[in-house]
Amino acid sequence: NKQFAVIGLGRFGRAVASTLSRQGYDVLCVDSDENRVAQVLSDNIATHARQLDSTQPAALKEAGVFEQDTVIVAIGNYVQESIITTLNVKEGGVPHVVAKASSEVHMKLLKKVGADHVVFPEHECGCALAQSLTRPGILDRFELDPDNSIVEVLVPDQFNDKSITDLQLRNSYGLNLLAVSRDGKFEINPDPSVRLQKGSAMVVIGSNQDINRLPI
Amino acid sequence: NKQFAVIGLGRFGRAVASTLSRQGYDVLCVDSDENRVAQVLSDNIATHARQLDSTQPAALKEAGVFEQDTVIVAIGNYVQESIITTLNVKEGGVPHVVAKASSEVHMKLLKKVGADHVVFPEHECGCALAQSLTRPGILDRFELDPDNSIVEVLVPDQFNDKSITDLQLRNSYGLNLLAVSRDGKFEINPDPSVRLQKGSAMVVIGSNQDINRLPI
Ligand SMILES: Nc1ncnc2c1ncn2[C@@H]1O[C@H](COP(=O)(O)OP(=O)(O)OP(=O)(O)O)[C@@H](O)[C@H]1O
Ligand SMILES: Nc1ncnc2c1ncn2[C@@H]1O[C@H](COP(=O)(O)OP(=O)(O)OP(=O)(O)O)[C@@H](O)[C@H]1O
Repeated sequence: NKQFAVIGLGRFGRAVASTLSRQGYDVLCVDSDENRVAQVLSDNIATHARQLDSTQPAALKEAGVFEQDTVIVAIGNYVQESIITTLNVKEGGVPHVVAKASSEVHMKLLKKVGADHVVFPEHECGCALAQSLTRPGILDRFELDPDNSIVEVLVPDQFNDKSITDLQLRNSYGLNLLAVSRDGKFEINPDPSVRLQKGSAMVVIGSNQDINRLPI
Repeated sequence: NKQFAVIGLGRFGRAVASTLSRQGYDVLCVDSDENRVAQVLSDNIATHARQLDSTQPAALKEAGVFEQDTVIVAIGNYVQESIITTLNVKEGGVPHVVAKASSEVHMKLLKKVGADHVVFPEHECGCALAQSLTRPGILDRFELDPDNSIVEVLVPDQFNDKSITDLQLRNSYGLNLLAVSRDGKFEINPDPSVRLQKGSAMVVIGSNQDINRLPI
């Protein structure tokens, strides 16, 4: 029952609209380019799509954009259009507005005009990729706070065929074992007699300092 | 001691290079545009930067790109240049090549020429944003497999001031409580007598089915 509008049907906007639609939500898609509007309809990305210039408040109002709970302003590269659109949508009364930025400066401007949340995909994905490249033994990371994380790691060679009881992860590493995988499916809170297998993954929680001491 | 090269100094490439440098790694930065090469040097994003055309194998070889452990091809929009560069780098013997795609088709082509990993930031971030918008009670999610996750959620109103023992999360919801936050810092494995506070966050692990039953 939450209603969404996406303004700007580039790759980011289309991905947002498509994911929301597939989950059963109503998504109103808007773009100044009629080809892009036609494309989302023919690609079944959305059921409602309008061509309009989002820098024009009257056009947004008339299309029903101001009635939405959440509006995503997915105009990345045209900074002026993106800022004006975000201002229009906040002034039109939309409670939650997310906007895509194309630079640090663009991000600051979006905050100034009232964006509730700003995303900068190229930058965020670049930083995340770099992090994952420097710790290849860490398959995935969930940061709880600056000092503590949950990580999924490949079972280190020296843990191969050792039982959870043998390993004494809490005493040796200060970490709690949360789950172990077998063929891609995880068992939460495995029995302490279970033996870890090289090639499978384990999920542990603890301080980053302790995680870094794992022999991965 | 791992050595990296980034080809293409757009926003994504710069974010990768900058994150790697800040962690103390050597990053060789390459772009055909001399302004962008000069920019990474003056912005202190990298210590080594060269102007060259990455579609020319001889130029890559001579700059030392083929000696790197990991090369990131961060040329998004010029599909032909991106494909040729990726082919050159794999043929030059680089063990791990990550490439940025600008479309599904681009992604397929990159895999065909040997990219070890392909990222599509605009698409991936768009899908992730849509997911987070549909479950605003879920602050963050770490998917273990299709059926099980670890989630960070705001403490639901009806859990306010209840102790962990009172709540019986395992019996009522089939979930294990891993951590609770207080002013943004997490306590792992909190004492069962600790009372949950509205406005703080809790981290639980369990099946997606059980997570969806939380009153958030
Ligand atoms: N005033 C406007 N009103 C409505 N739509 C607009 C307006 N200005 C630009 N757009 C649309 O916004 C869309 C996205 O813009 P642009 O391609 O610059 O963003 P992008 O961030 O590079 O896209 P991507 O998501 O592919 O990275 C385009 O389809 C464009 O037509
Ligand atoms: N043949 C080439 N050799 C070296 N660099 C190249 C070549 N072709 C393009 N580049 C560089 O790749 C960089 C990134 O290209 P482009 O701007 O298309 O990518 P992008 O994916 O849109 O960038 P962003 O990361 O900002 O989203 C540019 O700085 C460009 O100069």
